[in-house]
Amino acid sequence: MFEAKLTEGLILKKIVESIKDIVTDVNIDISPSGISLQAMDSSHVALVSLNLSMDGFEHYRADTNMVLGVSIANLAKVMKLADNNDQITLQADQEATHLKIIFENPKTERTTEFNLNLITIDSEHLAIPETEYSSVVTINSGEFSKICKELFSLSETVQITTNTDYVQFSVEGEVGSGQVRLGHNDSEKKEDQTILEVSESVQQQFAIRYLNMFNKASTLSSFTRLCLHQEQPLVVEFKIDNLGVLKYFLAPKISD
Amino acid sequence: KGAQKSLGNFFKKQ
Repeated sequence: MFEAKLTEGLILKKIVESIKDIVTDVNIDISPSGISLQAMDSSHVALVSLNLSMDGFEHYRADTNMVLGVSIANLAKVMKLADNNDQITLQADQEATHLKIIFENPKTERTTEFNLNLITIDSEHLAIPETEYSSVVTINSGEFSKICKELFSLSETVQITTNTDYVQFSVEGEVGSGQVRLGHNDSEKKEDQTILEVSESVQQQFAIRYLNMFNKASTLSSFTRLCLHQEQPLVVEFKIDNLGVLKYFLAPKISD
Repeated sequence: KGAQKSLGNFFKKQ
C-alpha cells in the first residue's frame, strides 16, 4: 500500500509541467523513504532525475518498494484538474493497475478523484557515476532562463566556459558571435546572486533547446545550479525546498 | 558545430 499527501499540491503540478516535454513514459520508484524517477528523452541526450523525500509530505506511507509505470502525458492531463491551492494525495495498492490521485480544496469543499491507468515500461536504469564537479555555478533561475531564450534566437548551440572569475555563455552563428559573461555577484539581494565555485575551468558546448526545456523547472526554485566537468554531461539542478531535488543531465556536443 | 553526444557515451546501463 502506498499513500502520500502533499499539502502544497502546486509543487507536484509544477514538477509534472517541468518534465512532460522531455520524458514520455516513466517508471516511478516508490520506497519507504520517498519517491524517485529517472528517465531519458527519446534521443537519449537528456535525462531527468527526480528525488522527493518522504519528509516533505504531510503524510507518507509505503509499506514496500513499488514501481508505478506512468504516462507523463496522461498524468499532465490529470494534473490540469488540480487547482493551484489543492492538496494532492497519491494512492496505490500492491500490484495496482492504477494510481489514484485526489485533489482536495478544504476551503471550497471541492474534491476531485482520478484513477490513472498504469502502464508497464521496461526502461533500463542508467548508472550515474558520483562526479566531483570542477565547476559549480549558482545563478538566479529566471535570469538563466532569460539568457538561454535570448541566446537561442542567435544560435542553436551555446558554449559554456567557466573559470575562477566568470562563467561565459557564448554563441556564434550567421548572425554573428558574442557572449554573456557573469562574474561572481554576491549582491545583498540573495536571489540576484551569481556564485561561482570553480576548481578547474571547463569549456563545453550544448544544444540550447534542451536547456530551454529544463528551465521550465525555474518555477520550482529561485536558483538554478549548473554542475560542469570537462568529461561529463552538464547537470542543471533545481532544489525543491523541503521536498527534494529535480536534476537534468545533458550530454555535450563534442567540437571536432 | 560539434556533434551531439548521447548519454550512453557517459553513463552505463545498470
